[in-house]
Amino acid sequence: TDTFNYAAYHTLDEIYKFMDTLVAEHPDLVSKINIGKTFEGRDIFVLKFSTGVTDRPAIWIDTGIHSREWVTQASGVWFAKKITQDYGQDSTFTKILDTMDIFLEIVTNPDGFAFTHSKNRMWRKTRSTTPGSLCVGVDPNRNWDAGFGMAGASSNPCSDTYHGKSANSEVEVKSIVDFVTKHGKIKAFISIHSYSQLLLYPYGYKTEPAPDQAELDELSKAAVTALASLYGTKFKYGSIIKTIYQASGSTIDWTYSQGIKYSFTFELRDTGRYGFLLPASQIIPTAQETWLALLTIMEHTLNHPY
Amino acid sequence: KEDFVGHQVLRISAAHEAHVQKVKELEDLEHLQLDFWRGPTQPGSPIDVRVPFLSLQAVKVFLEAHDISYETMIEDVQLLLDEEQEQMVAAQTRALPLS
Repeated sequence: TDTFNYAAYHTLDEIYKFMDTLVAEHPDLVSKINIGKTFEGRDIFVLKFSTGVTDRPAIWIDTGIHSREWVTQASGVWFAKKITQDYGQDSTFTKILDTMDIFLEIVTNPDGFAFTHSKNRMWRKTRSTTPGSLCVGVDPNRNWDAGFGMAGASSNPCSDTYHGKSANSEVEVKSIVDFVTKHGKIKAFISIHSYSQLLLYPYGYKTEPAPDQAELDELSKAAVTALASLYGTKFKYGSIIKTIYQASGSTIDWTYSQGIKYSFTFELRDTGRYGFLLPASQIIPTAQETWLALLTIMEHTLNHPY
Repeated sequence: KEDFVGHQVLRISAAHEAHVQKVKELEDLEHLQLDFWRGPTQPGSPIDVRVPFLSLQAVKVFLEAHDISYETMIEDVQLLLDEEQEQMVAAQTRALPLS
């Protein structure tokens, strides 16, 4: 993985091969878990970074649930390598990984990602079919069991924000739900999107403040400050509904409802010129600055057990 | 492969709530086949929308008629996709001797 080009976009096969290589290089630190199969039958993989023998409290990070947000999968690859590099070198990070496990799902929507490489670069959703409709796919960030089907998602299968026929109808979502539920000790859950330069916390489907709003707000402030310290990139932060828009059935509203207090979603770097087509030269700076925010959240999670 | 030749991405600036509502009207016009990369939310927040070539005139006329300002964020989506593809191929070629 030292020769892998982190400053380029890669296909699903290349990313999956990278994951295998990383596991082979660090068998005592990294393992690959298959948490399910996509609608089209692709494997859904999560990397587990662990220095223990039994399941510890854990941090979850996912990238690429919206397939066209390529800088997120590319950042996920960079994070994976960074974890293996910094463990044992960076004292803060080493302390985190000596106490907690980290799960990293780099390609959260493999069918959609493959579709962006083969047929339609602008594809966002899953690739599941809806009986009675010619339109394909469900927005996997509207398919979670938290305010499912309420305002802030579409009931139209042709819409990019179609919520699906029922909560967890998408196997890509259900696989994570089952994994998180079975694990039971996920303490921070961070879902990464692009672009807009935002760090968001619950709720998305209702205006009522989350019970932990004050702490989440303080932590967000610290995280975006750390992020900005590298290249000056400014992020806004706040609850989903107040900062961007009402969004029902979203990932972190479900994780928060499961008791995962540190539930956040990122919208990564926006240069104002490229949107989802962020040039590959931006991948490493984007990942680097995001890592600083992630570290802040991970360290806070370590120091504030619950 | 889906062809995005001539598609533009417009960055729309909604100065006040009435502008936001007007852009929401656009969002509902399915025949325009607009792809909102960043939807209308609140005044002051940028709205980004990919507009197919055949809908460009209608969308721009609509925005100008309602005095809603916009700029072209991406002139031709397909050109960027072609560049992206070339970069990926070049990166693969560079990586081969090392692997």
